[in-house]
Amino acid sequence: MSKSKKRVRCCVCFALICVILISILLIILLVKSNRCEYTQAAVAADSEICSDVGRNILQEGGSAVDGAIAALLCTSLVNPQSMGLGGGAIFTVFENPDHVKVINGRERVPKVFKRDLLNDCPQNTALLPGSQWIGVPGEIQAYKKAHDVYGKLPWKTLFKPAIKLAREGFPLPSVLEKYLFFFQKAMVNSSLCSVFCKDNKVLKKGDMLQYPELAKTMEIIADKGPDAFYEGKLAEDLIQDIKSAGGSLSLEDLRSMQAEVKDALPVQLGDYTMYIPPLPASGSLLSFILNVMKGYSLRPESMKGEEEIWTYHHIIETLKFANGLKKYVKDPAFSDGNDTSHLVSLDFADKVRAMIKDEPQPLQYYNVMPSADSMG
Amino acid sequence: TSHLSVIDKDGMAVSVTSTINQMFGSTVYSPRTGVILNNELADFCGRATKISAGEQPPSSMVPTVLYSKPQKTVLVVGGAGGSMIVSSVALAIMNHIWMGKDLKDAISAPVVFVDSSNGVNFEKTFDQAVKEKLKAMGHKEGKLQHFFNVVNAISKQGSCITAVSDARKEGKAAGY
Repeated sequence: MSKSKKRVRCCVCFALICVILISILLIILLVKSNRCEYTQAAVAADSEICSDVGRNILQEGGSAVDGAIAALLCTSLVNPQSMGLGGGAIFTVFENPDHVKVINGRERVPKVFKRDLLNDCPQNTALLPGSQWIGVPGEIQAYKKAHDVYGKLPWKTLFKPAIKLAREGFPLPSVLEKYLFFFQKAMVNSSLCSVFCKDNKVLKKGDMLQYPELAKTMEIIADKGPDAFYEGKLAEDLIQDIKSAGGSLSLEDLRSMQAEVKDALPVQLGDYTMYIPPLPASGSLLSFILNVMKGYSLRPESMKGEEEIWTYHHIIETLKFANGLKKYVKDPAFSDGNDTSHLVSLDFADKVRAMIKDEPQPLQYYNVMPSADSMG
Repeated sequence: TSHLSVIDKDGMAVSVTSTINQMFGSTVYSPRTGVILNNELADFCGRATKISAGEQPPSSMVPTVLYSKPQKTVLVVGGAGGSMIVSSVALAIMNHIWMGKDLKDAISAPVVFVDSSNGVNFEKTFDQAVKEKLKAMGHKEGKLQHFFNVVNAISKQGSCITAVSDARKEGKAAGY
């Protein structure tokens, strides 16, 4: 065989090997890019430990509501600065496009409250500790309603992971450490110190955090059912402690607390139907912002080059108008029949978009009512 | 505030936001029950001139589910962070469904928040050049020092599920 023929064969072989290698590489990349993170179910909570708790409940055959309740109970321990049994919750539950419900367990003003309470409001954003600000908790009522309708596993099962965690304890998470450090002066002078302090200093990362009292409370609610939080010995103890701190909540407030079930509000957003919670939640503001921005036909290029500046300008201007609409966000049962349907209407969004100019306008242009920002 | 997004194997989706309002709520702790009480009535501040027994305070919470039949997609989304909830959830949705960002990038993208005085507040990692150009257009920069915005979301496209817990609160999602 001549030398030139050998050389040609070598070249062909080399080219073939290269083609095969490149093909394998492309296949691997393609498979990787199409790989699903999960195929059955998932939970996105504020912490890995509570996402895991929710996921385990789903794997045991629990519904999404079961998983959510177990993960929320866990979150009340891992991120106690954020939420807990003494608060409130709003669920949006999607079964199918024709059946999307909102369960509203937001707190309510108690029967007896400080009549001039709003005079205590600060001019600027500030923390507002004190028993006068306590609303009637609706958290467990929301869980109850959600579980009654959508629960698959027994109520008691949902509490098991949180009770174990509360009783056995766990290392203080770094996020909570940051908040405790930020809050340490107030913390050491408050009754919270019995949980979050050691030797009269706030806990540090790695210290064990335990909730023996809360574990008992969760166990009672798990065994006796959700109503145990709102009547009986547990409710009496809670009310007595609130009264000792100067608060006005009564057993009657707890007994009369109910979570509401309503249809979610469907809003068309191009291909998507967006299901939002009605007032007093801010779903309509979210819908307003997206309806205005939809008119700018956003696409990946909208966040590139000079166009990015205009995209952000339009977003900022829309947010300013949204601030002006916050006055409509209130409990509809107490808002004197004010019509708020325009907040989710396309015509209104078109009108506002037409008002957005190429430069920012004075404050009054956006009809902004002065209001404090909140950091809850 | 804390937000949770959940999808189960039957396709049921739950978007739930829960709160005791500000950090540690009212800071009133019930020693007999271990419960920390909320300070939710503070949400009336600057938003109401009178309040009534039984009334629910206005809320920034937006536990939301988006569904697209043509795209066979469900997006479960919501957030935490007081007044910042609405803008951070809106930005995450825009980034994901319109700007083509994957869910993780859509959530982690730096947010812009307009405060109640119309001051424009930029998250620390926000592009400085864009920020300067916006200021040059006449937008007044706000003085907000702390950002508490957190968005947790799950998207299901066909049978492919992506779950993202916001790294801002060191969250991590789970699934199977």
